[in-house]
Amino acid sequence: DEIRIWVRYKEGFSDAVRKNVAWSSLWS
Amino acid sequence: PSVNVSKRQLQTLLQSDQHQTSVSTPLGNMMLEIQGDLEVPRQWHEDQRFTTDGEHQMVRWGLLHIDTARNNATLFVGRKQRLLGSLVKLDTPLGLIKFNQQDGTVEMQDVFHYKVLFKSRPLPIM
Amino acid sequence: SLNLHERLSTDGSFRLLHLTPELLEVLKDSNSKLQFKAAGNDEDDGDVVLCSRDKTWLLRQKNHSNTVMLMHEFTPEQETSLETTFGLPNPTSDFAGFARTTFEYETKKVSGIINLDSVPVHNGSLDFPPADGQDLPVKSMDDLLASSACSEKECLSQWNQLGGCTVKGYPCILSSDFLSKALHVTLMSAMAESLDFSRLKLDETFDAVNKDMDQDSNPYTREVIKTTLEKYGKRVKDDDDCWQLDQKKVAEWYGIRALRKYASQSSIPPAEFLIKWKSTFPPYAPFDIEIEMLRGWFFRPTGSNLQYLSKNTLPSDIKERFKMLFKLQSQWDMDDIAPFVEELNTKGLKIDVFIMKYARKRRVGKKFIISSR
Repeated sequence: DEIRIWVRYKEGFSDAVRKNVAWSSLWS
Repeated sequence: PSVNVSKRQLQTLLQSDQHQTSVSTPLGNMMLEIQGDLEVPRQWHEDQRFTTDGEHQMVRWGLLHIDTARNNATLFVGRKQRLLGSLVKLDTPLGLIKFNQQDGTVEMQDVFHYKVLFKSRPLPIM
Repeated sequence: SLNLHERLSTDGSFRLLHLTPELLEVLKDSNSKLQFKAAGNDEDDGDVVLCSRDKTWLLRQKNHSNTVMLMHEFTPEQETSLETTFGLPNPTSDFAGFARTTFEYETKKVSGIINLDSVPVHNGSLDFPPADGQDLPVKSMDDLLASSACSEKECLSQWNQLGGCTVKGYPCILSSDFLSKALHVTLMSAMAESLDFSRLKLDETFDAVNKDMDQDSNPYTREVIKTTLEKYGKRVKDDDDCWQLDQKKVAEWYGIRALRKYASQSSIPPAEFLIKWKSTFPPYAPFDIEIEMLRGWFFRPTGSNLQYLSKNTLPSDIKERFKMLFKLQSQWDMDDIAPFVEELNTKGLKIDVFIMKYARKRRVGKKFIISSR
């Protein structure tokens, strides 16, 4: 069965330091 | 530079003051969150899980059950995993925004007030 | 229960944006508009903000490590056959994931700042703007608004305070000298025509200024008069193009210029300064003056004499600023020193609490005296 459908669990949830947004990244 | 945010799709929603109260929004969108990486094939296989809808090829990867009375959710992933989670009200509603690279337009398409969240370790399916 | 699918190729153009109660109100208002903006032109990559007509929110990207899938309900062309339903009722709907996101845009309310890069200063010279306008990248007020990370209302408010003007449609900032001349001419003309300072209409004021003026060499265009009224007056409610002169503001402007002229090189006794200040007004101008109005523009090197001091010449480091201020004047009244340090109180503390972090406060009679630690 080469069709792999699964969740690789992560122990923690990390949310990073906030950073400002550049105009070009809105469109990329 | 500046660009207007179109809210054309939201108009009827906003005017009628309807908003999401269950797993999907009145416009038919849902936000699903899993604490982990969800691996799903990106290539077509000749398998009943792979279907085409209009121009989109897709793979069926899971089954979601919501117990609306208790806001509990169960997610079956593939054939082997079961995750327990819940319908969670968002502290701050999230606008769904599309940035169209081709024509430089921006559209707010929906507002999420809830998400279905799975943060527990997956259980095997007995 | 619901069948969950995901498209084999997902769409990377979707973003999730935090909608605060204020933003939701803006969305609900059918007359409102929202814009994403950034300072500068497309290549500059300034920070992106979201603006309504009168407010500005800074976008802050918050990455996370979870899988977030955005899905849309659809009706499959063919009935989905399942090998198992895990003991649940047969699925009744189908959802397809069309996008995944690994971050959200938070929205933080900020004060929008107008972008004055490339906006020239105009000193009243008659050969502005240059004929082809090529050297002026900001060619219209629309250009200025589009290139400022700022709502329209905040932008125009700052523009008016700074003496912003348009000459043949090109945005410019009137120089301090030109603005002073324009104010002086406006006041004299208004008094000559007995116009009411509490209701100065643009057309009447412009006509008064331009009476008997040679049009070819007259820099006081309608836009210049309007800029003057915007800077030194307040718009009268419900009356377009009508302003009430802000007499206090006008008096202060003259006072600051008088300090610069008469008290830059050496100090001057207050009584003498008041006379000089009054003499700079147009004759018969009805403005009341008091030294206290000019706090933040003078120091007292010895006793009560006044000497001009501009914040622009002071260090931007708070400790160095206090050091310099005490070097110039060893003891200050709280009310005299506060305007010189307020702008560095970025955390918004009560001003006396802020000052006490860097200086000593002593009570002498009814006053508080500030000196160095």
